[in-house]
Amino acid sequence: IGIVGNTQQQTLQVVYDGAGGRIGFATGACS
Amino acid sequence: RREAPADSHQLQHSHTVHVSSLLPSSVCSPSAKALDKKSSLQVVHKHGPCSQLHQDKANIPTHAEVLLQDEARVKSIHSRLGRKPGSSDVDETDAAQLPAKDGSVVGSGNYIVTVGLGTPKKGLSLVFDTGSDITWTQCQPCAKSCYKQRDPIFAPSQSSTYSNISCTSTACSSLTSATGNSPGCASSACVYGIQYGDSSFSVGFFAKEKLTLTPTDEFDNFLFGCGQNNQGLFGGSAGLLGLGRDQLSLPSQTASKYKKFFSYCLPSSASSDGFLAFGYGGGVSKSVKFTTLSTVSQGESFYGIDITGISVGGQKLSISASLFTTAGTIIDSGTVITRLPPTAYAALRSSFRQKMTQYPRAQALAILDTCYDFSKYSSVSIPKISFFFSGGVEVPIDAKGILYANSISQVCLAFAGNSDDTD
Repeated sequence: IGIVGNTQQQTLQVVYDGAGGRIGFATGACS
Repeated sequence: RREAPADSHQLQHSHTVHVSSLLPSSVCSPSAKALDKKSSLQVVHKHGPCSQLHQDKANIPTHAEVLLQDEARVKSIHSRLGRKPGSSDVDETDAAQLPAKDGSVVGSGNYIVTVGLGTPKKGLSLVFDTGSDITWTQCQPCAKSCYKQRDPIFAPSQSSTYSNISCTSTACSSLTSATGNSPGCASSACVYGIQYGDSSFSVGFFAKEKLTLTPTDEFDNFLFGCGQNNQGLFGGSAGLLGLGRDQLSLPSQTASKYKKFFSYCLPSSASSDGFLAFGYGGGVSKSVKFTTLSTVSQGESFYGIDITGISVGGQKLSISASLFTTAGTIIDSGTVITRLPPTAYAALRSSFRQKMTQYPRAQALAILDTCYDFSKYSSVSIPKISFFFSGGVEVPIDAKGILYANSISQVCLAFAGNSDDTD
């Protein structure tokens, strides 16, 4: 299986919506 | 020192990176902006200067060690996906001799949050991990073994809200899916066990306790592992905070309040900080773009996502989307380096190398095979990389996420390939 690791997640806001069955990404949201 | 050349095409499709920014500072420079502080925890890199654990400098792993441990984590994820849940029973004697083949995941390039446990509450620095489910911490009296941790070890006897879980309870039975191991029983108390791909493990009493995430958010009867036999590469942390999808994970246990909704920003360097926020009120950027969560066969607790393509320097790689769907993909806060199907990685690497021919190559760093010597440059130009997910979601990877620096003379493409396209 492929894995998106934490190095590539840096500076992205990663949003887990388990109930909504979706996952989101936002750039420029962290600092 | 030379600077990166710049023309309009490069400005559009490449990052200009100041070489000095590739290495973390030795002092902490907090920068995270949690939109709602009430439901947010500070996130720091376990071995960076913003972490209390950083003071134990003697135990900080080298980058090569981090990458080797990361490979052990990935192997353990693959192993976990390839076996049936509950295929091994927990036994403390066995746990000490576990081969590096089975179990869940740990790793060393991990991020730390501090939560409160018990009454009165005690602060514990836990590795937060979307790739595992059960939350555990080391517990007194450490009947068999505890590794060295920075915080005082949690003492159940000093908490008025602690109690063990019975062997016959449904909560005890649910450990099988959360840990991959059938629970044990000792004097009617439920015994959990979780082991990791690098032979790290934790075994102890499955218990319930008051968990305090933020000053306003407390959860009674939170189910967690009270570890009596803990060994491995936990780097001074007090244990793990499991953020996976299983019913015993923290998002599931707090679903009545947070609706399984959380977000995080990881620090952009080991000398900065980030946040972990729970609930819709935790603050989500208006620019967020969503893709559908998928389920991974035999790994339902992982967060699956569907990659449809990758671009390098503005050019989409000519690889079939089916290449990604054959094996599937998960997102994991505890894996350091992104792993791709080997055919996809080969295409990414080839395109990246073609666009980096002006820079001298350097020796490989463990699993990273495309490295450069930037010691003669003050700034460099590297191609932009984007991931595309189902639903047409393009996620540009920050320059910090494209390179992994061991030193200025050894800066590597921060991606690696799996061994087989069907992995």
